[in-house]
Amino acid sequence: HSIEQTEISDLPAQDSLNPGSLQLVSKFKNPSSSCSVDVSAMWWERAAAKEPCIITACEDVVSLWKPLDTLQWKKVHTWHFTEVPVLQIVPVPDVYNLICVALGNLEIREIRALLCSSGDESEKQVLLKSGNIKAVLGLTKRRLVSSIGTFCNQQVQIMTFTEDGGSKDEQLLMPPDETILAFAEVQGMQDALLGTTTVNNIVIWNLKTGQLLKKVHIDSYQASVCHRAYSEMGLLFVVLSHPCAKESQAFGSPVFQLLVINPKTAQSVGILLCCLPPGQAGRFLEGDVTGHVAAAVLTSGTVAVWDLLLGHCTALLPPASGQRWSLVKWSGTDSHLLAGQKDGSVFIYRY
Amino acid sequence: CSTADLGPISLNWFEELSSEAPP
Repeated sequence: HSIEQTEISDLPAQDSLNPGSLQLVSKFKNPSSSCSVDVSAMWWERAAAKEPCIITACEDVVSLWKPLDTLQWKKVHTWHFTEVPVLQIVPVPDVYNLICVALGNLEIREIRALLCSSGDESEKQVLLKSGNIKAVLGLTKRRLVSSIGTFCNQQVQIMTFTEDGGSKDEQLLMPPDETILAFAEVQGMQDALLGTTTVNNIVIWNLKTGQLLKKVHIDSYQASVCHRAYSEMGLLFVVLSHPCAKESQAFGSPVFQLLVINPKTAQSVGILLCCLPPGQAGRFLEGDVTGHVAAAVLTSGTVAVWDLLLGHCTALLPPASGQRWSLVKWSGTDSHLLAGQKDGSVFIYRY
Repeated sequence: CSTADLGPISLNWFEELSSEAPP
C-alpha cells in the first residue's frame, strides 16, 4: 500500500502525462452515504425524446442523471435498495427506458430491471433473475445473457426485452462443463457470443441456435477475463484483461492482451500485450473496452488508456483531488470516458 | 509464436462449426 502511494506522488503533473488525449468536459458528485460501486451512460427516453443520461450506482441507491444546457447534471430518478446491496450496472444496448442492475454481497444474487411507470413517472423495479449468478452481460438487439450455477449445474440463459423494456422471451444456451467468469460480444458477428471460464478456456456459442461451437484453451495468465471480441477474415481478435498477472522484468505490468483465435482449429496466439509505461506500477482492477480503445483502473488508483491499433498506452489519469479512481467506463453513446471515485464523484472526459 | 501456428483459416467458420456442433 505504501509503495503504491509513493508512486502516485512521484507522478509528473497530469498535463505532461496526458498531452491532450483526455479533456475534462464536466463533473458532478452524487451525494450518498454509501460507497459508489458503478457508473454507466445510456439513452433515456422522456416525452418522446432520447437523451444521453448517466447512471450512478451506490450500494443502496441507483440514480439517473440528465444533462442540463450548462454542462451540468440533474438527478431525475432514484431507485432504493434496502435488502441486498448493488454490485454493478448492467447496460442493455438498444433499450431506452430500462436499466438492469446486479445485486449481491460478494457474488451476484439478483438481477433487477429498473424502470419508470409511463403514467406518473414513478420508479419501479422488477426482479428478473435470482440465484447463484456467476456472469451477466447486456447484448445488442435488447438481449441479456446470464449464467447461473457452477460446473455441471450451470444454466446459461438469454432474455430478450421489448423496445419499451418489457421482457419478451427466454432461450437457453448449451452450458460448458466449467464455470463461466465473463461474457463478451463479438463485434461484426451479432449471433456469436464468447465466454471465459475459470480454467482459462474461451467458449464460443451460436446465439441463434444455442449451440456451444468451440472451446479454445488460452495459454495466458490465470483468471483472464474477456471484454470484447472482433471477427475479421476468419479469425477472432479477443481483448482480455489480466487481474492476476504478475509484473515481469521483460514486459513490465501486463493489463490487457489482444489474442487472435482461429475458431476452426481452436489455436490461439497473443499478438499484443498492453503493459504499463515505464515508471508506472499496479495491476488491473477494473476496466472497459469499446471500439479499439481499452481503459483500466489500476491498483495504484490511476486510470490508463490503450489504443489497441497503435499498440501503446495513450493516456494516464493520476488520482484527482487527492482521491484514487475506482471506476472507469466508456460512455457507449459517444467517445467519452466516465471516471468515478468511491465518494460518488464522476468526471467526464472527452477522448 | 506466429499466426502460421493458427492452422488453416475459414471465412465461414461460424456456419461450418454450427453445422458440425451438436444441436
